[in-house]
Amino acid sequence: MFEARLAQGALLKKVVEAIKDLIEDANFDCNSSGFSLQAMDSSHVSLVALSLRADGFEHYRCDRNVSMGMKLASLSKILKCANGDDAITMKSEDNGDTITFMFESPEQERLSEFDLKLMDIDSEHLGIPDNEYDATVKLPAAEFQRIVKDLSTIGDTVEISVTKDAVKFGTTGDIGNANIMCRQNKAADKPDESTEIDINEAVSLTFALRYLNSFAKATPLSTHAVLKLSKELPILVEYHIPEVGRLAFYLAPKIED
Amino acid sequence: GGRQVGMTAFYAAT
Repeated sequence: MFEARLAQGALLKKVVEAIKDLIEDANFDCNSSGFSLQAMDSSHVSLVALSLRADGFEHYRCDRNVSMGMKLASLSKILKCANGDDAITMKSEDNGDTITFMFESPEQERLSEFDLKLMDIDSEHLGIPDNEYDATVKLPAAEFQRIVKDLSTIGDTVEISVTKDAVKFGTTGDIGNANIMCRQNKAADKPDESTEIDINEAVSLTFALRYLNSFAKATPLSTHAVLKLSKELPILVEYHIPEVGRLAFYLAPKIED
Repeated sequence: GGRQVGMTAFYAAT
């Protein structure tokens, strides 16, 4: 059987809220090392990769590898019934056709159980190598969210250019154009506001803002978003979930013909 | 803004 208890149930709520508009349904894969998901959006332009480590759970048991297909909209409906401070336990019998979500209030005076029907989902799994990237930018998650939101009011795509000490986001639209530059800033007294750039080679790539805006829904999960870019490769946008794992998004670039 | 390519142009299915 599979059974996993997350004391900070809010994490699971935030993860599902961050991905439910991007992917319709997905297989959640459970094995002894943890709980993970990989899924592409319906147009196969972006990919979501979630991994929650077994040791990030208060209790974790997975007797054999299972893949549980769920519709994200249904999962979201159920998780909205959990309070933000509830602990959430997921349970499923081997070969079961449902997964049970149990919500416990902090004083355990309220216990609720919701069963979600599992589905068979055909999904394509991509092998993504653990590349070294040309440039890595770590910036406050709220700042990244604001940049992609603001630029979306002007254009549909963003050119992200990283140099040694700054990252520039630029867009062009019918009404004009916009550029936002963030300089490296390693303020030791305010680590949550730091912007750090690690670069092997200057890089500049163009992406659809619609998807980056969707990725930014993961902002509540982490203080920082980490952008990893390499020439002619998909961008990786990572949100580290402290002590539990990470939620990562990949987006294929726009290529000039 | 260029041509949008898919993820499968970069990574192979496993």
